[in-house]
Amino acid sequence: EEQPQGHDEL
Amino acid sequence: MNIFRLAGDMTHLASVLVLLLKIHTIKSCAGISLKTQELYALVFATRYLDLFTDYISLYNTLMKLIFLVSSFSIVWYIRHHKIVRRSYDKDQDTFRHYFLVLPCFLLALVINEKFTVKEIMWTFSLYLEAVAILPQLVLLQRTRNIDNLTGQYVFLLGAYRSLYILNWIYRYFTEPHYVHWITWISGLVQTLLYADFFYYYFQSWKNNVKLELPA
Repeated sequence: EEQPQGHDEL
Repeated sequence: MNIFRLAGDMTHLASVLVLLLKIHTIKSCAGISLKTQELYALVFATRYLDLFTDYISLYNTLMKLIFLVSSFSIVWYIRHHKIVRRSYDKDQDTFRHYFLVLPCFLLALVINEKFTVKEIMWTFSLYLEAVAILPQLVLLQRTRNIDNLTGQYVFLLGAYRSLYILNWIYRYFTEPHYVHWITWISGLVQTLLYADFFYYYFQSWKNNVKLELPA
């Protein structure tokens, strides 16, 4: 399961 | 989500809405650099490629859509709207912004967190955002006087990135393993570019005189 994409900021 | 980041996003949203409001109501883009707006549209287009693939939150998706639609609308207004386009001063807005795109892309190829298309495009958008304001600042230097809305637009843009720096500091101390050097350095460079504009903006506001930027 792909680790959540590092970029959660806009 | 922390207060600095929320405040930063809201300030960023306000900057775009101030600009759209100005162009839409007075049907003029005097003092606005089309090149900076084109660079911002490119920044959002390359940063939000994951809009339909990675769902993070409703807020995240909504804001991405707003930024994409507003930045492309502003470019459309200045380029194609029959009245607005007449007020675009292309003789003054001469910054060779294409010279910014290539170095940012090459740098993103070399310095990035992961060598994948999405990550390289994301890193490219970070570097490009750091320098996207340059054509606008050059135009402000040239036209010397700037009207309130343009001054507020640039001020809000600078303020949003300053708030993001506080957000990064906050996240660094509260979230283990939250380290993004590329984002931090790029964001810092971007904010420093605004620093001299801020200085003159506050000077004019304090002395209650029209903003004059030194040649």
